[in-house]
Parts: sequence; structure tokens; C-alpha cells
Amino acid sequence: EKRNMLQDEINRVNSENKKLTEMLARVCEKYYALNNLME
Amino acid sequence: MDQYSSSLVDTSLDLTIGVTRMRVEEDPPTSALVEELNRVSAENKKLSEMLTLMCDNYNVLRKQLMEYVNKSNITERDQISPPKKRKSPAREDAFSCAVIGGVSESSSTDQDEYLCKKQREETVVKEKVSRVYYKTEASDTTLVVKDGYQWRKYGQKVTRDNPSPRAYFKCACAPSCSVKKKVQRSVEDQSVLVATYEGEHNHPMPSQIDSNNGLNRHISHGGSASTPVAANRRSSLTVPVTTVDMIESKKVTSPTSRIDFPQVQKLLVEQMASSLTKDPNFTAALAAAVTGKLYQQNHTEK
Repeated sequence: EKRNMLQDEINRVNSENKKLTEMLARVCEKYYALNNLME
Repeated sequence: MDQYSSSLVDTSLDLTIGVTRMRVEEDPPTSALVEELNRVSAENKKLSEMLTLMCDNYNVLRKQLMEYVNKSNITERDQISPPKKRKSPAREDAFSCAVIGGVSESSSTDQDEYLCKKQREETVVKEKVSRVYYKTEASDTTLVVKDGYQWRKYGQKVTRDNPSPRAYFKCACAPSCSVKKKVQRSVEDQSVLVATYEGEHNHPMPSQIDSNNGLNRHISHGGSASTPVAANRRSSLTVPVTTVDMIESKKVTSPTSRIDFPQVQKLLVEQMASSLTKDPNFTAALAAAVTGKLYQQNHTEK
């Protein structure tokens, strides 16, 4: 039961990490677009 | 016996041990799961930090860009025309609003500033509106007023209150000069051109070489429409300027009102000269003065 709980937690954090990575990618994209515009 | 005994040898493969070992290897130990959880949590933390940093950078950059755009908009407004519509907030990326959490810059302050500025400009323009009346020949049907400046006509329209069309001109002496004028014939007297000037010239008056004889005679209105600005501007001209009350001009519609003023002056001078020379007292006094002067000169030379 403890292992199941751990596994669930790992899955949740992994899913969150995936979302965070996507968001980071988009922010980076926007940042560089803006940066190019400024230059 | 040996064979029998040998037949008693345990030949079992002891597979159960292997099965047990395999089952243990399939289920990772709890410690491994904990390690994995720690790893992903650390990764999560790192990603969050990076995202925060990136968002901060993005916000700073965005703010700079907005400031730059606002500044350029303001300068544009100052120079030319009303501003373009601000970009609608709906067009802003929802993600950037949500993730970046940046407070969208309120456009109300800018609009207020713009409105105040526009109002100020309008009042300034209102203050500098002046109306000048020019007398023209009755046969002259053009709407050209020779006031010493160069003008570019950019429009003409017919108004309800006046049958003669109204022409619009813009000062063409300097590209930065924003003075405009409207010229229309007076309703009361068709020989009078009414020029309404808006603004003040930001340049000196162009050469007056051609202006000595070519300028229209301007009549400053006796009413409130004529402002000191107009009077000063016209007074700088070298042409004879006459101030005629429009009430008089209404009454005087005879051809005498259209006599050229330099001619009148010349006539007056001639009349004065002839009347003086005919006067014997004047000639005697003049002769005495001249001889007295000559006598004095001779006396000092000796």
C-alpha cells in the first residue's frame, strides 16, 4: 500500500513536471520572440 | 543397491526458490520508489524556479517594450493625429496573462493623459483663431487672399449659411507649420473675403518682394472676431493697411469705396503741394527762409 502511494505521488509529480516543461518552453519562445523584436 | 540408492537421490529442480527471487526483483523496493520521488520532486522544483525566472525576464522585457511603444505613440500623437486604437486586451495571449501574472497595464491613464493633452491643444487652437477681412475687386471671384504667406489649397466646400464656397488652405512656407485658413466671401458684402486663421506661424514671413503691390487690403473687423494676433501679424506688412468699420462699409457701396489707397495718398500730396505753392504768404516765407539760410552760410564762410 505504501508503494502504491509512492507510485501515485511519483506519477503526479511527473505529470506536473511535464506541464511545467511545456510552460517553460512557451515562455522561452515568447521571451526570445520579444527579444528579437526589441533588437 | 547403488542403483536403488542412486534412485533416491533428490532430483527436484528447486524451482520455487527461483520464482521467489524473480518476484522480489519485479517489485522495486520502497526505498527505490522514495528515491524516484525525490528525484522527480527535485526536478519539479528546478523547473518551477526556471519558469519563475523566465517569467520575470519576460515581464521586464515586455514592460520595456510597452514603454517604448507608448513613447512612440505619444510622439506620433503630438506630431500628427489622434492615436491608433490600443491593442485590445482580448488579443493578449491568455497564457501570458495567466502564467506571467503580469498586471496588464491600464490604458485608462494613458487615455486620460491623451484627452487632457487634446483638450489643451484644442484650447490653444481656439485662442489663436483669428478672422481677417480682405477687400477685393468686385469682379474678382477667386478665393485667393494675398497675405504674404504661401498657402496650399486642400479643399473647398459649400456651406449652408453662405452661398459662396469656402476654401481651405494650409501654410506651405514650412512643412512643420500647422497654420490653416478658411476663406469665404462675406454674406453681407460679396466683395469682402473673410479669412479665418487657425494657429500661429512658426517661421518668419517669407520675402515681401512681391508683396508690396500684390497684397490684398485687409480690413480688420470692428467686432470681436478680430484679435490682436491678427492685427499684429498684419501690421508687420509694409502695405498701407486700412481699418474700416464694417458698418460703414455696408453703407458705402459706391465705387468710391474701391479707390486704390496709394492713389488717394498721391492725390492728397499733390493737392497739398499745389495749394501751398499758390499761397503767396507761403512762398514769401519760403524765400525768406532760403535767403536767410544762404546768408548765414556766406557769413560763416567769411
